Amino acid sequence: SLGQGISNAFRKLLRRPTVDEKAVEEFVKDLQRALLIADVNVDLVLALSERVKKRALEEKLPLGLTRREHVIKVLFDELTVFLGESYQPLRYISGRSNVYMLVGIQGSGKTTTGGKLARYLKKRGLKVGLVCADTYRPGASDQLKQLSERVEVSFYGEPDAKDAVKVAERGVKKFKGEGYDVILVDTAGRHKEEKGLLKEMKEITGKIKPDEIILVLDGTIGQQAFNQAKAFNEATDIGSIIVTKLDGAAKGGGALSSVVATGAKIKYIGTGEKLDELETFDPPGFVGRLLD
Amino acid sequence: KELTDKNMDEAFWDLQLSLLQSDVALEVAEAITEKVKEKLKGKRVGRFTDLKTLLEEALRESIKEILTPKSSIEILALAEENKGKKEPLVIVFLGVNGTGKTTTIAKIGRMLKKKGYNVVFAASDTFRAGSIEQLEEHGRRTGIRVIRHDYGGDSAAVAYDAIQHAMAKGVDVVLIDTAGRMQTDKNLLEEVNKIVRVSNPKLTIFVGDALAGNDAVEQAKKFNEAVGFDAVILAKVDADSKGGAALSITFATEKPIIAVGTGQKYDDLASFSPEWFLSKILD
Ligand SMILES: Nc1nc2c(ncn2[C@@H]2O[C@H](COP(=O)(O)OP(=O)(O)OP(=O)(O)O)[C@@H](O)[C@H]2O)c(=O)[nH]1
Ligand SMILES: Nc1nc2c(ncn2[C@@H]2O[C@H](COP(=O)(O)OP(=O)(O)OP(=O)(O)O)[C@@H](O)[C@H]2O)c(=O)[nH]1
Ligand SMILES: [Mg+2]
Ligand SMILES: [Mg+2]
Repeated sequence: SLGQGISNAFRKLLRRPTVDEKAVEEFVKDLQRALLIADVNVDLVLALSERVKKRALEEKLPLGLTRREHVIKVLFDELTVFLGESYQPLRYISGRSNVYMLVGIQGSGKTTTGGKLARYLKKRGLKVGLVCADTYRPGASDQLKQLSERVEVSFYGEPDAKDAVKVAERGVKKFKGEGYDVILVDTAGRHKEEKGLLKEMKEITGKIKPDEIILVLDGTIGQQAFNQAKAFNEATDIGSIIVTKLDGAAKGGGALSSVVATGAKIKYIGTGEKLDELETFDPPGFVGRLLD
Repeated sequence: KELTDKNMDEAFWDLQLSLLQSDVALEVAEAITEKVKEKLKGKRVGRFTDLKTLLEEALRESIKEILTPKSSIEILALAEENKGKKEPLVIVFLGVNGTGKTTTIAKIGRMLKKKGYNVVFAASDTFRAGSIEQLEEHGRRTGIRVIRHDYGGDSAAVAYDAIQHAMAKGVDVVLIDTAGRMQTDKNLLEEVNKIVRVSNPKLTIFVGDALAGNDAVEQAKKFNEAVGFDAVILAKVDADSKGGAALSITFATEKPIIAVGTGQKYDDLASFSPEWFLSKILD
């Protein structure tokens, strides 16, 4: 929001006749504030700002850069260390079925993202199947089935089943047998305190051996992002992250925390409720929005 | 022994950091820190340890003041007062996508039914895939009738229809489920505004996600400005939420939190305890 963004801090930095230690300290304070408002993990903010300050003050100025430009470059460098420099696609091996499993906290947008991914991959000429392995949420199977009809991909669900592991297994087996390129498995929402559900997630993973376990993260999540992502990663190896609801006002700083907690890369972002509102992740764009 | 300004600044910075780590929104953490500073003005401080104790005391007081509701809203009490009246007790639930509105409605419906009230659900989310089936399944499980139209239909018309049905059949309470929406979407805010105008509810409840960070303040403020709500229910508190969202939302809107969602089952609805949140935030 106005007056709080790092762009203002940059502007202040630009207006200074010289960029001395005091100017860097002030810039770092503004940076901290911008990152905190963006929901980045507090410890991460402190660590990042310390590194930016240290590098800005101690590093020898690279050739051709003013001290001002150097400060800005250091900031972007530090942030892109985690996020990567460009879009990275989901792991895909042609000639066989690829299984992608969607996991995440309740309400984060897994089912909707499943529909979006199915549409996206189908547009790329792949044969896609959607499996509903959420046996808890009322109407979960109906929801995914309706989305699969909208994007015209095959659907597998067992609305009255109680065993999510078995449903996932049967769904994946069916689509593998029919030569599908990608099998997207939607699972029930769960959080780190629900040990039984984390165990279930582990069991599903063990049975369907996903090529990618995608953590679907709500862009509005606050300081809990780090610990929740860490718990998911301890139960199953999170390979990628999709951050949803970035069409709102949230900056998605929690996503940065979850990247640090899992070592996974953000590959897509959700920018709305409609099935075409999925974008490939663009690190510079994300950082720009984070600091805006 | 004189306390230096530097000690004071460090102490206040630590205070603010601890609030931020409890997931309190930045602007709220800053405002509370200012509040604490005000409380400490003119107080005599001895050694550094005295400042720490004074700070914690002032912080505890400030948080307690914010969290203790100024008004008391109790759904069961409202249902009791409304019993026998020609018009049903109408409650609208609104909020951002995925916060727990539909599940919260199901919990409240079941609670009312157990206390002997006659309830209907209004499926005013005519947009999201599976929203009607989700509410219908809750209806089956709780024995509560769902008034619904088709997907793509007018959401306000469903609410109206449900209220007419309630009046005709002597139903006590109408719980209206609305679609999730971003507080940045003016059209969608206008849509839910229309539902509220048409249904003229006794109570409008904002359902927030306990896991939300700084956006919790923005959501609550915008919804309150654009539509207006009377009370807040915070869901997913069981996800080990640090409690900050409760403080942020209450500070920003001054509306009472009347319940918290503590899980996905029908019994997982608890009354809001300022003491419990205070201990979580200060932990
Ligand atoms: N505005 C917006 N809404 C989104 C986005 N992604 C999902 N949603 C909405 O968020 C809400 C929750 O989405 P779901 O797909 O049901 O979430 P889920 O993770 O499957 O939920 P559970 O299965 O209950 O854990 C729905 O209202 C979606 O339409 C997004 O990128 N932007
Ligand atoms: N752990 C936990 N999960 C909850 C709680 N309340 C709701 N949920 C879960 O959160 C998810 C989303 O709940 P919904 O009731 O569909 O949320 P909603 O606000 O109606 O979502 P939209 O209509 O899509 O905006 C579901 O998986 C619920 O079971 C709660 O208090 N604790
Ligand atoms: Mg789902
Ligand atoms: Mg709903």
